[in-house]
Amino acid sequence: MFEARLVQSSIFKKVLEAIKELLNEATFDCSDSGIQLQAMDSSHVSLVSLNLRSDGFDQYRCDRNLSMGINLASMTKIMKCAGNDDIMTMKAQDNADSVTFMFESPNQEKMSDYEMKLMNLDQEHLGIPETDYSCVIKLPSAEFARICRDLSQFGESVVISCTKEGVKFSAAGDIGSANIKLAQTANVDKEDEAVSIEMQEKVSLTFACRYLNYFTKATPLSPQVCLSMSAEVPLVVEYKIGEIGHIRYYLAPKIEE
Amino acid sequence: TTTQGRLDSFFKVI
Repeated sequence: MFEARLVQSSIFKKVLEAIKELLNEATFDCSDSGIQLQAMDSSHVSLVSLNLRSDGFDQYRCDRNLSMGINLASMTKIMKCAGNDDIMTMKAQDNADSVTFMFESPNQEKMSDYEMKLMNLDQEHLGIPETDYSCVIKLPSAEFARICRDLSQFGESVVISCTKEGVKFSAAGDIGSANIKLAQTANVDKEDEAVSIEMQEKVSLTFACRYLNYFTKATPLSPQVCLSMSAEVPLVVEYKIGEIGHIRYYLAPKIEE
Repeated sequence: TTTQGRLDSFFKVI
């Protein structure tokens, strides 16, 4: 028996918005420790890693490990049926071929349930090595979304260069070039608005704008985003999900030929 | 020119 109750169903709606453009379907692995998802996009350029800890749910029970293969377009249809303030419960029997979503209005006067068929998906788990990153940049997530959106007008690629002084995002193309520099914030009165850089070595890497823009669909999940970079390894873009977990995106850098 | 790398070369399939 699997049962997970979340008072704020809006969190799950936001999680789905954050992955549905990169992935068509995905396996949600449910265990005693929580719900995990790891999947690459179809071109194997980026990877989504989602972790929702069991202790972040209002109620959580998972007697046996359960892998739920889910079509994300179908799940989106169901999550659209939930009000933002609704309480959501996901439920599945052991070895089930379907999962049930139950939504309760806050005053408990409306209850609805939706059953969704599960899919058998071939699972390919990737081992992500522990890496000490040369640069770890934290910045407001809305600022990062704005930068990715603005620079994608100039070219297909963004160069992210990080030094002790700050981080520079650059793009160039037919109409010209663009550079956006962010310095580390001096005072951190408002933590959510801070830009902070931890640097061991300076790094400059090139990434596809299109994927960075997909990642910024996670912006409503967190006021801050964390970018981790090392030379010639995938970028990590991490959004914390309240007290419940995180979503991480990995993106392979573009390589000079 | 730059080419897009793939994750398979960085992460091992378990």
